[in-house]
Amino acid sequence: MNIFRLAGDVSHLVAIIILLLKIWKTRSCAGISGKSQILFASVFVTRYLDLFTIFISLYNSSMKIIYISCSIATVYLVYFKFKATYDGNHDTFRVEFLVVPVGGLSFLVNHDFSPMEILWTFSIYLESVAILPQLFMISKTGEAETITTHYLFFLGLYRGLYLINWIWRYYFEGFFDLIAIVAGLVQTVLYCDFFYLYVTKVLKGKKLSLPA
Amino acid sequence: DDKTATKDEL
Repeated sequence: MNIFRLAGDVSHLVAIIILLLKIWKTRSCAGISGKSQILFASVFVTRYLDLFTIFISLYNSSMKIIYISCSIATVYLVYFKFKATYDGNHDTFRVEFLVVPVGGLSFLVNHDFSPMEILWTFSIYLESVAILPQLFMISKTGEAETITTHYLFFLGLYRGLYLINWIWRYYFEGFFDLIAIVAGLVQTVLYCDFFYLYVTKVLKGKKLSLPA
Repeated sequence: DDKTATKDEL
């Protein structure tokens, strides 16, 4: 464990909690892409199956349980409890265009052709594009609530910090996992446009509205 | 290879 990975995990946790609290407190999931939340929940479920087979550390297991439960709770709030506030007309990204290629790729490019490893690879590839329905929805509505932009900021930051963690681990431990690194790069690059808008608008107290 | 063993990251 190094400071960048810990900061990344904290940033990820903050993002997940911000979203859950935003929906719970405002009793509304306006502007939130339920499709992205379903993708994130499947990312955690497919990646953390080893929760029951391998014990790495209390930290590792508890974070996995928190991520899985929060993401499933968020999906529940969006599609059931606050369904009336779900903006389905703008959440129209065709997720099959993500899941099918990602599913195919995880069979073709992986470290080991075993079920657990293919599921882990699927999860890594899926996570790198899981935010697309959310970003697509914001481009369709042309704006985002400020709290939602904070959620996106921490979510984007987390994998960026993981990239630094992988540089650190390569330099000090000689460890690197090309699949995770390439997917992490794609994932972080997808946020670049948002990061630019976040820094130039939201941090200056303006509302995030598109086109810029 | 060793990658499948070291899934110590979240």
